[in-house]
Amino acid sequence: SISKRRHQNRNRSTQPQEASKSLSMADYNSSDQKTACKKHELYVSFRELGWQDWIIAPEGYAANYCDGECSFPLNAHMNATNHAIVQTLVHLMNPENVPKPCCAPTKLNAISVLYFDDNSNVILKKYKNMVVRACGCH
Amino acid sequence: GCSHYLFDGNSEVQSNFIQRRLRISEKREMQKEILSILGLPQRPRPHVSHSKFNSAPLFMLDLYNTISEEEEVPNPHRFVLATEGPPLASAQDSAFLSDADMVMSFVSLAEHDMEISLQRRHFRAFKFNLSQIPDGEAMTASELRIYKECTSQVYENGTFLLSIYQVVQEHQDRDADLFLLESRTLWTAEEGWLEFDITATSNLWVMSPHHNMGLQISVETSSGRSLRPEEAGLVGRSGALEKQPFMVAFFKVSEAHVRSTR
Repeated sequence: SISKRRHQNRNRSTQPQEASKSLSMADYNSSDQKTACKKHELYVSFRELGWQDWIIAPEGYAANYCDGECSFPLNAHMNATNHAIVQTLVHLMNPENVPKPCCAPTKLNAISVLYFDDNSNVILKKYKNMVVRACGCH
Repeated sequence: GCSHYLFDGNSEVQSNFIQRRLRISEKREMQKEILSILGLPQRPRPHVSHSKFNSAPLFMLDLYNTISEEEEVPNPHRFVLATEGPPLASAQDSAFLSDADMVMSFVSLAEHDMEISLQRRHFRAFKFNLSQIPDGEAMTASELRIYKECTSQVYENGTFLLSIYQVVQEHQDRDADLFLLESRTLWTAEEGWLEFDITATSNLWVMSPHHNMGLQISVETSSGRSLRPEEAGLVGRSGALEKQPFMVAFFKVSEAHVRSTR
């Protein structure tokens, strides 16, 4: 309930050490921001690959990648599937046999590449699923 | 490798990343993988000296910038090859573009102005190589684009007739057999890109390349006098680079791209 949560929050703000202790004790808690599943930056540079003579645009693109733990509890911001939530619980009950869900892309975007072919014709092509827009637990 | 710590307010966020130059073999492997994703067997080796500033790349760049603006991905800088003029792509091109997975431009391999002496008929011939179209791409539309400049010469009614033909059969001893694709009345004062729909013809060329004998255009006054294309202001090989005629085709993927196992 809201009133209960407010009360807890007040307690948390007055006792920060207690709160951090409980966080460190719960090694499966996803609020540990160090390891939570999230999007990371990864830039693919066509220029670095030495392709600027045939790729007209873009110079490169932000491909990104997903990395991090999918641990209990899976909060809404992690874009977890229903199955991932169940799998997390089963993992807690049976960690030896059932792994944690994977941190993977949930939303991928396309990029367009403009390039010359061998005959100096120009090609503009759309490539699907090249850019990670959002990550989540699957 | 090195560890890098990011500080976000009170929480310490650690991210480990490798920051080093790739070895030559690793770079080659990376290039091979990305080329495979792009559907290319090897990196193209175009002969681009000044062709970067030709009308076809400029037109394609215009389309690229249109797509980038529509996509959610932020495009911090518009790509510009030469001085930016008015957009080359028309509203119709944008409509084709929204439905296309691939757009390809073709430069004319053989463009020559000729005259058939007995009839004093002038024409300009074009030839395009469509053999490099990747497998699994279905052509949805194609256009021949010719730039027309304003001409100072005034003909009857201030207009002339431009006709575009598909070459059906070539002969050693007589004129080629032609199939009329379109005729259009143009004003002498008119200036800008002329777009001719050649979808049916180019689809025929893709399906049976031996039928690809090119296109011809001819211009005549309303009284039927044949004009040289440049008299009508139609820019050819000797004209400005950014006004060179070219062909553009729009494609839709008709089959899933399967990458080969390595």
